[in-house]
Amino acid sequence: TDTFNYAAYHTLAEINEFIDLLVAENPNLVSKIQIGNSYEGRPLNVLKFSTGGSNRPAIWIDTGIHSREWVTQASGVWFAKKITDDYGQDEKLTAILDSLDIFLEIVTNPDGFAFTHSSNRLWRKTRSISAGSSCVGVDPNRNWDAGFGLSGASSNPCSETYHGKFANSEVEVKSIVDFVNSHGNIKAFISIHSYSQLLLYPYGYTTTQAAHQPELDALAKAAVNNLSSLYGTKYKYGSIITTIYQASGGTVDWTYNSGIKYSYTFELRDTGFYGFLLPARQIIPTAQETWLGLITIMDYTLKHPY
Amino acid sequence: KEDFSGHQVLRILAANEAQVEKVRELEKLEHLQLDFWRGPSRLFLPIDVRVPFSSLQSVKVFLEANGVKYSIMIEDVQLLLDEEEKEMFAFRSRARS
Repeated sequence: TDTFNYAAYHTLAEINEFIDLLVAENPNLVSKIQIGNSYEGRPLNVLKFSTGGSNRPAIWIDTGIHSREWVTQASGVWFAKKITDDYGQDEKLTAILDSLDIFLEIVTNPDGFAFTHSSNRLWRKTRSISAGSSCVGVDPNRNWDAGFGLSGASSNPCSETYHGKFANSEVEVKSIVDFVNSHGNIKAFISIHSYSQLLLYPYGYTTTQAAHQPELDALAKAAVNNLSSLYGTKYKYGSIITTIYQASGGTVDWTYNSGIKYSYTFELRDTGFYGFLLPARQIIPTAQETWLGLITIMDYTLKHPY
Repeated sequence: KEDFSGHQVLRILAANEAQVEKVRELEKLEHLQLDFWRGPSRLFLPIDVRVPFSSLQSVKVFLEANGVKYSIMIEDVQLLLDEEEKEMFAFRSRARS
């Protein structure tokens, strides 16, 4: 994986090949867990980084739940390599991994991602068939059991923010729900999207403030400051509903309501005029700056157990 | 493969809540087939929307008629996609060699 090109976009097959190679190179640190299969039968692969112990407190990171946000899956690949490179070298990451496990799902919506390569580069949703509709797919960030179906999602199967027939209807979502519930010791949950340079925390479906809002806000501020220190990329932070708009059925609202205090959504670059079509030359700088934000949250999680 | 020739991405700068509401009216018109890359938000962040060629004229007239400022963020989506694909292909053939 030293010769893998992190400054290019890759296909699903190339990313899965990278995952297997990284596991083979680091048998004492990295393993691959399949938490289920997508609607079209593709494996839902999660990388587990662990230095021992069983059922340790853990941190979850996912990228690519919206398939067209290619810079996120590409950043996820870079994060995976960064973890294996830095363990034993970087003091902060080593301390984190000596006590916590890290789970990283790089291609959280493989059917959608494959479709962006084969048919429609701007596809966002899953590829499930909605009975009775000619439109395909559900927005996997509106399908969680947190304010499901409330304002901030669409009941129209043709909409980009269609919430699906019922909460967890999408197997890509249900598989994570089941994994989190069965693991039972996830302490931080970070879901990575693009674009618009935001670091968001619950809630999106209600104006009610999260019980830990001051702490989440202070940690978001520290993470954004760290992130911006590298290339000056300007981020805003705050709760989903006060910062952007009402969004119901969202990932981190469910994880927070499930007791995972440090629940965050990143919206990575584009700082310019490319939107989802961010040039590949920006992958590595985007991943590098985001990593500084992630390390801040993971380090805080380690030092503030609950 | 879906072809996005002629599709443009407009960057809309709403000046106030009333103008955000105007943009939200557009969002409801399904026949325009608009794809909001960044939807109307609290912070008056720019609103980015991909507009198919067939809807371009009517969307621009609507925005101008309502005094809503916009710029063309991406002139032709397909050109950018072609570039991205070329770059991926070039990388892949280098990797193979």
